[in-house]
Amino acid sequence: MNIFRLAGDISHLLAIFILLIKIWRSRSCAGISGKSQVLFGMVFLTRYLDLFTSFISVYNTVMKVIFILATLVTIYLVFFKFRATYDSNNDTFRAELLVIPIAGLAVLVNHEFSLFEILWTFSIYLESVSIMPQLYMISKTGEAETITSHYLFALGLYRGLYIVNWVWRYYTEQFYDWIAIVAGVVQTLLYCDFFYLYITKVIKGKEMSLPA
Amino acid sequence: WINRQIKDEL
Repeated sequence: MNIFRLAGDISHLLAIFILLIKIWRSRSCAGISGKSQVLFGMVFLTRYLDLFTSFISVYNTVMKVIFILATLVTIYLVFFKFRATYDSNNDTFRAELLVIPIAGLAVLVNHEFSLFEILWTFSIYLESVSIMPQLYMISKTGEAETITSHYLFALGLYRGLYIVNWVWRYYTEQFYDWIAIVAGVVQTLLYCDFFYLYITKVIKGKEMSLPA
Repeated sequence: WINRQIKDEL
């Protein structure tokens, strides 16, 4: 554990709770892509199967359980409790076009051909693109509430901080995992456009709107 | 080096 990794995890946790609080307080999931949330649910459920096979630390176990539960609650709020507010007409990204090729890629390109390792690889690849339905939705409607943009910023920052953590670990522990690194870089790059808009608009107190 | 059994990162 190092400071970058810890900051990344806190940023990730913050993102998930910003989204939950936004939905709960406004009693609405307007502007939120349910598809992205389902993809994140799949990411956590396939990656954290090792909860049942290996104990790493209390921190590790608690964080995994929180990520899974909080994401499942978010999915419940979007598709059940506040379903009437879910903007499904604008949540039209074809998520299966991500999931199917990624499942194939995980089977072909992995560290070890075993069930848990392939599922872990699938979750790493899938996480890198899971935000695409949400970004697509924002570009389609041309706007995002300020709180939604805080959510996206925290979520993007998380993987960016993990990259710094990987650089740190490479020099201090000679540890690297190229699957995580490549996918993490792709994931962070997807947010670049958004980061630019966030810094130039949201921080200056303006609503986020994207050029058509 | 990759620890295939235990992955400590989230």
